[in-house]
Amino acid sequence: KEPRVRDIMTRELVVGKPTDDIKSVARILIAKGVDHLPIADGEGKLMGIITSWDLAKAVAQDKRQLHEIMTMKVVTAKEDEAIDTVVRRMEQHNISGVPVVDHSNRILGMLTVNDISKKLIRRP
Amino acid sequence: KEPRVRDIMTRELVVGKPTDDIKSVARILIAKGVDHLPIADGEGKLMGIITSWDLAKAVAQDKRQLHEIMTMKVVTAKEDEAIDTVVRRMEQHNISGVPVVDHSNRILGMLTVNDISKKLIRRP
Ligand SMILES: C[S@@+](CC[C@H](N)C(=O)[O-])C[C@H]1O[C@@H](n2cnc3c(N)ncnc32)[C@H](O)[C@@H]1O
Ligand SMILES: C[S@@+](CC[C@H](N)C(=O)[O-])C[C@H]1O[C@@H](n2cnc3c(N)ncnc32)[C@H](O)[C@@H]1O
Repeated sequence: KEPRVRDIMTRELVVGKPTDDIKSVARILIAKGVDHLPIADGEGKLMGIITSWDLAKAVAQDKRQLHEIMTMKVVTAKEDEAIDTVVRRMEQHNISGVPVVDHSNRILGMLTVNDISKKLIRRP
Repeated sequence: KEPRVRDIMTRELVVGKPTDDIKSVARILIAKGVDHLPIADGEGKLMGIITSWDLAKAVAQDKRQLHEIMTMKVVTAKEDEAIDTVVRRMEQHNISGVPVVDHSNRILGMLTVNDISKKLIRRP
């Protein structure tokens, strides 16, 4: 049976708010030891994404505001999709993680290449 | 046949120098679109590693010097190791990539969870 997104995704939700500043977003990534932070509106709907790479961009290019480094056009996945379909999508966009959303764009969790390699590569 | 590190690793070497400052390291990560930067000495031997997460740490904790954020005790892999052995090692240390080194600690390339999931997950 083909593994699906729902079998591998992380449901513990770590999200940021569009009103957060760059420093508080960086502190969340460090406190949780993660690289991806979906940004949600007041109803839990996806508005954008920030990764630790974007914070490297803030350092490289002296950016000070969240909106200067946040990605608004977010590549996502649905729970029932096959993992290899989502891996190909991430490869096409050179990204290492996607928020998992429902049909009204509410964030259900995250799926990263970390989750995929650590949960799918097992000695036979 | 069990996939080995040499079958999946990236050999295009992007490395930093211990004399680089935080901003120039950030610029290399952004220019190459990568998250991991091994730091090498004059002979190409591994001295440390910086990831985009460490740059997030520099922002979160107002760190200004490379030595304040560089990890010196680096977890590595050898070319002939089985992939699942290295994945387990990365899981134990909560890291998403390892430099591949030879027996005299010279850097041969990098292996990340990105490479593993994008090269090993294929529709059967
Ligand atoms: C090109 S990737 C390369 C570095 C890294 N592997 C990563 O995924 O962040 C970096 C850029 O991709 C963006 N990004 C990451 N995940 C994304 C997603 N699911 N949808 C859209 N953009 C995303 C980040 O905001 C960042 O600007
Ligand atoms: C705990 S990980 C979590 C975030 C991210 N997944 C990553 O690998 O950077 C972050 C820390 O691990 C360190 N790190 C990353 N790769 C490493 C490696 N191969 N050996 C030792 N430390 C490493 C980084 O320098 C950073 O301080």
